Amino acid sequence: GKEKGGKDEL
Amino acid sequence: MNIFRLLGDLSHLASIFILLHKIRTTKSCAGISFRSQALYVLVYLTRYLDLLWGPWLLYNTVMKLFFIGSSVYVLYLMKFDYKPSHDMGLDNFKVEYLIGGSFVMALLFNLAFTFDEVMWSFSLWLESVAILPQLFLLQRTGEAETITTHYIFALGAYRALYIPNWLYRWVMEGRVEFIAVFAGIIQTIVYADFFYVYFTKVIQGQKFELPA
Repeated sequence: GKEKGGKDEL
Repeated sequence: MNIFRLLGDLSHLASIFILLHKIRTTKSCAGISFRSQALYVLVYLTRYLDLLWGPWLLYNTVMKLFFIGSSVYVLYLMKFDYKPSHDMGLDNFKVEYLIGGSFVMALLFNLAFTFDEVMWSFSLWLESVAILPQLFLLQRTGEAETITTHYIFALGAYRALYIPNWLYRWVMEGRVEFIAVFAGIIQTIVYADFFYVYFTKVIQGQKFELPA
């Protein structure tokens, strides 16, 4: 799911 | 970051450089679907909304800006510098259905019913089918320049390589993003016929030709 750090893939 | 993700991203970068190289060296955008290119601009603009609020990881941010910038640049080249070579008559796939269908999917499947999450989901569904106008154009012309097929292959390989990346992350990090995985699998299936012809003809040194 979405983490607080945001999406980490492109 | 793992090897599949890195290779996927490099394949994505390569696809854009191949496309720009094709347009420059042949001084033509013949065989390239303007509609698919326009869909990619929409995909990147809706996916990378987080560029507005961060967090800004160097690798991701540079790539996001590059994908937005290069896709807009390709549209510009096709619309202005190389306009006469554009196959407008044949490039007429109804993209409204792709956009509408992706929007409905985004409304149904999202991580939260917020603007940015719906847009993020929309971008994944739209990306999964954004190559269809390009494949449709290929079907209409029945053949393609080899360099154009390298471009389509690299673009398809990028998402295909994300699939082992997701498997790796699921196993190693216990992390899985179902919307991205499902849309990514659809995207790879959409390319299946193309991959088949690419491997059986282009890789063997033959011209890319579809059966009449």
